Amino acid sequence: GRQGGDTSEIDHGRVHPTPSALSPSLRDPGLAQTIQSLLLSRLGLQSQPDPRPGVPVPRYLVDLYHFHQQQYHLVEDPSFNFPSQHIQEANTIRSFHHNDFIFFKLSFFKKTTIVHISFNISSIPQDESVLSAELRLRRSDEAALGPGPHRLNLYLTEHHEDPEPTLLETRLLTNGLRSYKTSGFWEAFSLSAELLHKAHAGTGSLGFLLEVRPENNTTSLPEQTLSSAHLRVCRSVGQDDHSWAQERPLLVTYSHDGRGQALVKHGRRNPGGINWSERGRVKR
Amino acid sequence: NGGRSAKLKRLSRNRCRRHPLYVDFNDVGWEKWIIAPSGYDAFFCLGECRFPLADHMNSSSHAMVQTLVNSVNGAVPRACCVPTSLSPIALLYLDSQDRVVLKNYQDMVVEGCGCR
Repeated sequence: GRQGGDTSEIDHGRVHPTPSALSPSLRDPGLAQTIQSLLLSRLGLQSQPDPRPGVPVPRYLVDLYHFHQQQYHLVEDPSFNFPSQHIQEANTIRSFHHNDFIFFKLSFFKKTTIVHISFNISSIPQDESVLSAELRLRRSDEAALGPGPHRLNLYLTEHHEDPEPTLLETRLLTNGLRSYKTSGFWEAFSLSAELLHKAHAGTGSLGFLLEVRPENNTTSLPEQTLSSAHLRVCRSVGQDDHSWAQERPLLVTYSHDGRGQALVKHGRRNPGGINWSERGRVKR
Repeated sequence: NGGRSAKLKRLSRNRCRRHPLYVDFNDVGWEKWIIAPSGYDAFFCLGECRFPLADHMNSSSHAMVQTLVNSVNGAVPRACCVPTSLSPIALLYLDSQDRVVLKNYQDMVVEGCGCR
């Protein structure tokens, strides 16, 4: 921090600056490594991530990034919704793909078939507080929903044999929302912070049961239609990693690590000034 | 290199101000885990804090006193040209479990420089 000039006489024998401290050689790789480690820990990372090549990135996170950067022309999904009700105070958004799923029969639903999916959220750092989350399920265009409206029931479950899962939300699936030409539509279910805190403090795993049934009839759809007609919860035979990563269920958490500003600057509830409703559409 | 350090010397003789600095994540080997952006404008502060410190130098009172003393006693260093306001950037990256994270990182861009 010196702007030139010899300062030795003012030290009066107090702290003599060591010559090396005056002009550290920044070419020293060890020093560069130390600086980098300090910066990474400042970024909340223990070490520099070393991802395997070609990790597929969910479109939703990329669109969220471009939208945040006000690069609206780069947002690809025309049905993209800016999750303003989730992102209020968060400065970190994490995405999780589901571990696996199990088709099974349960007496609880009168011998119907439902799907169990679970997410491992143990990688969320302890010093990060989850403020909100959403479960995103992709509906498929391949098959019509069949005659009449259908209902999607979402249950929270400790494990897939849980006899009494908790109904979190029930939602009528209609065809009307699919008027625009896209290859599908995401159903987003808001999840409370408490639910995430409990799972994170416990097993670190969050499990859901999904059931789709015709609205005017008590029997659930037979197994083979549940997977293809409604929700993309299982990979098609021969489907590649990238396209599957764009369709599979996605858990998104919104949290704050106690360091720094939220992603949406206060007073800018409406980043970019786009005139859209709370769950508005991105104008192309 | 010689040319560059001569240029930085010339720059530092000028008054304290913000200078452009683009950080390319490819240069520091971070492109493997940072999905976006590929780099960003970080800027840096460089320049002299000479007497008298003009108002726009965004100086603290202590810096003015230190600069005053420096003008009568060269053994006391001048105030330093440092960032006085910083802003965050959002990074989209892969964490060590290959999960995608979008995070706001604090104090990554120099918005203003001043004498302190």
